[in-house]
Amino acid sequence: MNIFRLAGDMTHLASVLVLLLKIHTIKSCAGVSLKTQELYVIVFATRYLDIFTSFVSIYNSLMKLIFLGSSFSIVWYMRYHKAVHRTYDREQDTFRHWFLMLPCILLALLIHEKFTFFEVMWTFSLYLEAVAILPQLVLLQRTRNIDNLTGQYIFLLGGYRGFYILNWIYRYFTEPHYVHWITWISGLVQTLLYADFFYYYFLSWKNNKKLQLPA
Amino acid sequence: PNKSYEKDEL
Repeated sequence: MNIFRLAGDMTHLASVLVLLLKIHTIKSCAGVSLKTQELYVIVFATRYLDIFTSFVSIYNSLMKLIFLGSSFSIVWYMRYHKAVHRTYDREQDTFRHWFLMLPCILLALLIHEKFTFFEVMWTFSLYLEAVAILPQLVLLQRTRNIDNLTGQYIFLLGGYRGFYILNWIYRYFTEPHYVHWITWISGLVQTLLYADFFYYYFLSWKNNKKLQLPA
Repeated sequence: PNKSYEKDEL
């Protein structure tokens, strides 16, 4: 475990906590895409299929449980908690899950390291995670009215991806045989999707203004 | 086998 990996995991954890804070204490999910959150549930459920069969460390297992539990509870809140559900921008959040999932399923069946059930599911989760933020970014663009917590949530998620890239670079130079093209390319694509958002986030931060995306 | 192939990332 290097410092970049730890920083990435902690940023990821912080992003989930910010979102739970918004939903749990303010009882609002305004500006949050349920589609993206449901895609994350699928991402974690397909990636952590090995949670009971392969053990790396207590840290890893605990984090897997946290990410599974938090993503399920966020979706539960947005769907079934009356007060939270009322604040959901249902009409704006229209991205189709299958539009993202189907290409990822096909790609995972075609491009993978090993053709086994667990390996294809794991690869699918990488491809899906890369694009899972898209419904959220589309929703932001549509609502244009971005509150601080939602902005921070996406900023932290993007930060998590950035730290993972630094982690891969570090590991590539310090560990022999550390080469994972599928992970790297899908991770890079995922991080690039945040570039536009980051640009406007920093602009609003620099000018000390409320974050607004251009139409 | 490649040891670093193990999935130790989240």
